[in-house]
Amino acid sequence: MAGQPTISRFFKPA
Amino acid sequence: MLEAKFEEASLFKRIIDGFKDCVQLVNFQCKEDGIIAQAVDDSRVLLVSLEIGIEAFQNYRCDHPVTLGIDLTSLSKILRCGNNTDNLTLIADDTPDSVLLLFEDTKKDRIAEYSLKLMDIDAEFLKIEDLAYDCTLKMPSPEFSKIVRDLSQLSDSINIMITKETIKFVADGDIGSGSVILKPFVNMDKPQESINLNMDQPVDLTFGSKYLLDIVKGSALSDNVGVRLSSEAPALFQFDLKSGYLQFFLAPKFND
Repeated sequence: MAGQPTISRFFKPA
Repeated sequence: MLEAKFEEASLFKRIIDGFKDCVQLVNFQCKEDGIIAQAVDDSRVLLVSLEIGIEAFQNYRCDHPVTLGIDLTSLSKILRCGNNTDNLTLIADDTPDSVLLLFEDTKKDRIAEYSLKLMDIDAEFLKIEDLAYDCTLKMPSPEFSKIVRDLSQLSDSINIMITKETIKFVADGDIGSGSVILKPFVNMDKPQESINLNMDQPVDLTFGSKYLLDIVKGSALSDNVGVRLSSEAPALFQFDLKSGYLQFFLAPKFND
């Protein structure tokens, strides 16, 4: 979806 | 050895129904202080985080941490086999290849036992930082669901704008547009009907309707929904359990 970032942009692997 | 007994199977059913449509393969991490699970949807936009605390169970025992890799579609088939008022006990040994679901109808002395094969699910566990949010909203979950379902008919994006005293939901699409404006208020007789707003900074964010439609399926778990919004981070939509919560983290769309 254009302009829709993914969650991994904000949360990194623990 | 894990033995986790729900007083009513309906609670676990409602928890699984709350997120089985947006994620399918989930690792349930059972530890001595309860069960946690985390999964990301296929588009990697929506993160689901579940925590079921010990108080949510009639009784709970977990001698050693054990991870149950479960296909929610298969689990739902088995959950449909039990009656909502049955006790439901999840039983697994320390290195399980299946989990036992035991439904007991104490009145009719009826016991139903199902074994679900477990899967090896290779999913990374994301660290969810405690974020500082610009706005925190708490409102009735049926009302939030209706607004999302109504406005998502008009557009594949829903805009949420919050200022000092106003919460505005807007959708603008090919067939037309719609907006819903709410004001914080306190209902003394029915506190769960109140709308509480704490705004540090105004926000104006746009979210994908299809993700919000998945999120509102958590509404069966709680009378209200907590919504935390930030211009810099994924929004948090939280449905509280008696002990624990079902959380959805959704990244806002870039403003075109």
